[in-house]
Amino acid sequence: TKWGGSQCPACGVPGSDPERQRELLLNLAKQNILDKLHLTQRPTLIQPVSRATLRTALRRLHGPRGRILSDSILGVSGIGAEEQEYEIISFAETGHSTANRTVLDFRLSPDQTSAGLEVLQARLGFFLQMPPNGTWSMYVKVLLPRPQDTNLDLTTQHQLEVDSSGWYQFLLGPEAQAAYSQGHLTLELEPKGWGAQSPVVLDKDAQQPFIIARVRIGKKHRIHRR
Amino acid sequence: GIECQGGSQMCCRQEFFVDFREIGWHDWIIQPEGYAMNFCTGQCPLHVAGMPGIAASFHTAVLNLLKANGAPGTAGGGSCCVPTARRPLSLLYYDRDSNIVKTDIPDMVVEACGCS
Repeated sequence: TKWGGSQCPACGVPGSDPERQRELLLNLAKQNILDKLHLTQRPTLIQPVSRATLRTALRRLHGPRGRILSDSILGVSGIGAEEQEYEIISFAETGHSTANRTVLDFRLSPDQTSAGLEVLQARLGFFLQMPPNGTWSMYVKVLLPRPQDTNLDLTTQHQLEVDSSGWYQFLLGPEAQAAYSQGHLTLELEPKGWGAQSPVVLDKDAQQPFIIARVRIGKKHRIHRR
Repeated sequence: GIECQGGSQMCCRQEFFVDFREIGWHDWIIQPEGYAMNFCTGQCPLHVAGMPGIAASFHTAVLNLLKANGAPGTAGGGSCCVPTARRPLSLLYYDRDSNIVKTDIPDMVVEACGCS
């Protein structure tokens, strides 16, 4: 900010009444937060998530990780303190599910952190309700939209062994980067040799499947100063 | 740093809390409940710049050293009330698709002020 003579800008807001000053500061605060979040306006919520769902997901975010079912993680290295990271929880919308197949759709809002978004890690959390004493196989299929149309392509398939009820976490591989760039990800969970009802719980109150991603804005145009 | 109180004209930290409920943002910002948009205000006479407890920043120390050595451009005024310590603001919020986002925005909350 320019300052004239010996007066510096922090010496006070001259001449305005307190109410107007307050309004000015509130607008400044709003604009500052929106700018720092790379938003042009405050989001309008269409489908707010229930408190119970939120609580569960947050517990999973920083709490004990439970059973992690894959070693395929994305490259994560030392992150400078000046780089702003985001942790994003996206809840699944269920697609055409049957007893043998549960389809989970995720809208990943790629525009919120602009281009150059770098996904450091993404993991799927889902809850299984199973009878005791048994081990089953489950396939997790990762489907992404083709660039030229809206059809989905199978990009990877993983086989997991599951043996009891509870939360499971599955680490997504490099395909998560593509999903976040395109703004959409579809996963199919296919239990093998299962009965009439899928063990995947889709309860919207507390056991809704979700993806937790750790991302940061890409390194493009970063200037190093020595 | 010094907190602003009464009619003090000297450089100090003015607290200003923005309640998200008051501005109608509590529906999309889950945590925290508000933003401490503190700011620095007040005057910095030359004799105050660099006094211990008022300006403890590294930059102030450098400037004073330059002044003491009579470096050109450091003689005439220019002392300003500025933040000397800041911390990030952690936000947990919904985006427009109801995804939940957590991030730490660096340098958002002023913790102390001093004369530059």
